[in-house]
Amino acid sequence: FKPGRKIDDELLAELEEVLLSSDVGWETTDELLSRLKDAAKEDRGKTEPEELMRQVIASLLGEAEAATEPADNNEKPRVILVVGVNGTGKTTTIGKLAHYYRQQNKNVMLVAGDTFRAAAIEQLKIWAERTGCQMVSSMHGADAAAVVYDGFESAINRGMDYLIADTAGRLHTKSNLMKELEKVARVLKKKRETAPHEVLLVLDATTGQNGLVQAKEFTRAIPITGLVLTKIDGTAKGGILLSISRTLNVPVKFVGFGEGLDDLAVFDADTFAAGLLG
Amino acid sequence: ELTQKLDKVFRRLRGMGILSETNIHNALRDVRRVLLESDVNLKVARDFLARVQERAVGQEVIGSVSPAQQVIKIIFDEMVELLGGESARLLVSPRPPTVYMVVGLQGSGKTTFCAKLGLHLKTKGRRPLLVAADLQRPAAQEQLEILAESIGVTVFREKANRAPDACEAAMDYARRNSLDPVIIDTAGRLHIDQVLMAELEEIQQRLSPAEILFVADSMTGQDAVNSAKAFYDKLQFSGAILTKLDGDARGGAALSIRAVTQQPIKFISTGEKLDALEVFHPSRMASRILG
Ligand SMILES: Nc1nc2c(ncn2[C@@H]2O[C@H](COP(=O)(O)OP(=O)(O)OP(=O)(O)O)[C@@H](O)[C@H]2O)c(=O)[nH]1
Ligand SMILES: Nc1nc2c(ncn2[C@@H]2O[C@H](COP(=O)(O)OP(=O)(O)OP(=O)(O)O)[C@@H](O)[C@H]2O)c(=O)[nH]1
Ligand SMILES: [Mg+2]
Ligand SMILES: [Mg+2]
Repeated sequence: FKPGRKIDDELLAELEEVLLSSDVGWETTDELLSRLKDAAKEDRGKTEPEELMRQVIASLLGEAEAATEPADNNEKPRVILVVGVNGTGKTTTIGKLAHYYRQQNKNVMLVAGDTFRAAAIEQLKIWAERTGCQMVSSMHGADAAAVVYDGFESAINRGMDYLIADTAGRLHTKSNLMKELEKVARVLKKKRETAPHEVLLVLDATTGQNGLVQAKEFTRAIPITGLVLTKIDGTAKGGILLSISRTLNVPVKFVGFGEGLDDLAVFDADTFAAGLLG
Repeated sequence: ELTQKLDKVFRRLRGMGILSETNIHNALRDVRRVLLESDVNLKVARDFLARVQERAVGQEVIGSVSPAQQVIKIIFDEMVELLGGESARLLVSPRPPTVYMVVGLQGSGKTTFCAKLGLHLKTKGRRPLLVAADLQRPAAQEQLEILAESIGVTVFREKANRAPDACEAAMDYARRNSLDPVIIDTAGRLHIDQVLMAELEEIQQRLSPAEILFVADSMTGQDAVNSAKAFYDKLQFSGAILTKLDGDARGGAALSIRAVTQQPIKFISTGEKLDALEVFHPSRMASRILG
């Protein structure tokens, strides 16, 4: 996108190609291009088309940001439930989040709510050790809701600032597994009305249009309060995030860009928009 | 649904003798949307539709079916052809033990697939060895050990510093214990990580696998061509595995992977349980992609 180009049909076609190749999807691409045309009319050529497109993308993401207010920010422990389909990076993200809050001198406790997958508890245990966090767990095969509840009780008793709960990866097409997730949330709510304070849906940046279906179905079972986009250190652009953000009106909280403890950043819409078009 | 979409476009074809270029072109625009919604890569979809266009133009409108159905049959047949044959045959080495190396991006389902493959081959009378060559992910080796134990397959795990060395040690172990084939579970990695891609190349050079299997998540979107092409350019993998097909992702990645590597999709993974492994059926995949 050389500087000085006009927003003509040729440029729009090129932008359409870039967006579609970044998993933005048809509907959202049409929406973005239509908003770009409106923005261009108002702008009257003062701004470069690429910069204008970045602003349009960032503002679409900003709408979801504005729609949410942080819930009960002062309550302790703040319960963060981490959910998503298999293999997206939930357990690793929890390790990174634990580190993130520990760096802010917060007391963080983890709870091994994935009682199903082989070595899931062992995997989280290693992250707990790496971040200096206590972890509540039970046996492989134990009831997930019961373990998360125990974790909550423990976190309350020990005056934790954060309780981060890992859950098993699950496909949204499995109604029994979605029911299990509802039960986990219900059990937390019974202990305290405001819990879980955060429900983070972890999305793999390589995910295509199915990401939107995932988000819709997960939020039906248990209201999602934030998104985490992982594996953005690869070549995938994570464009499906735009459709999800727009449809669910939910903000993107963090991005994961690697497999290490420090590879987590607070989401920045401008950076994301630049990466999408780059 | 595709038939309804194309029916609208072709309604005007009633009474015309041939499928004209303009009519086909308009219909294929709708098909392109369907393909993109199914996560088929943009360029792959474009090339695919160009071939369909070639096959469809000039065909006589058959009286017994609607023009839309005629075009859909061409699209379906072309896709089945592109997705390849139904052979899940795994090559065997002339000098045992046979090595199957399993590679792919992070979280795609490799470790689970290795165990599934082990069970599948054990059921066929082989004595497989599962090799826990992921030395990087927390508790990766434990994960494979637990899965191996659940299916009564031997697992090799050594406290090595480097994966290629662990693999060589596993080969010695396999020979000494007459275990064959050797299934190597490698760490997930990005195709743009030069050091880790070189590591896979090293394992390949030292072990000469009979098959290198690229495990891909069926919900992968446009990026499928990038990772598949990079892994193929580096390793010339001999087969692909598509996982998590028990979900509702349309799986357009299958077409993308086939198009850029020409390698067959050998198996599909359809669940978390270790018996959830099936042979790939191109016609079923084509129906799924076309919605
Ligand atoms: N490159 C990269 N890899 C990541 C990132 N986040 C997680 N991973 C890797 O992705 C793989 C899966 O991560 P997990 O944390 O086990 O994913 P999960 O969602 O907990 O998986 P299940 O519990 O099995 O559903 C691991 O190899 C991680 O190291 C990321 O931001 N970038
Ligand atoms: N529903 C479903 N889940 C699957 C399938 N295959 C694997 N999984 C799940 O996907 C997640 C990731 O599987 P792994 O086998 O750990 O993936 P991996 O490629 O070895 O991951 P890394 O080693 O971190 O790169 C786990 O939760 C598996 O249980 C499948 O076919 N269907
Ligand atoms: Mg996990
Ligand atoms: Mg693995």
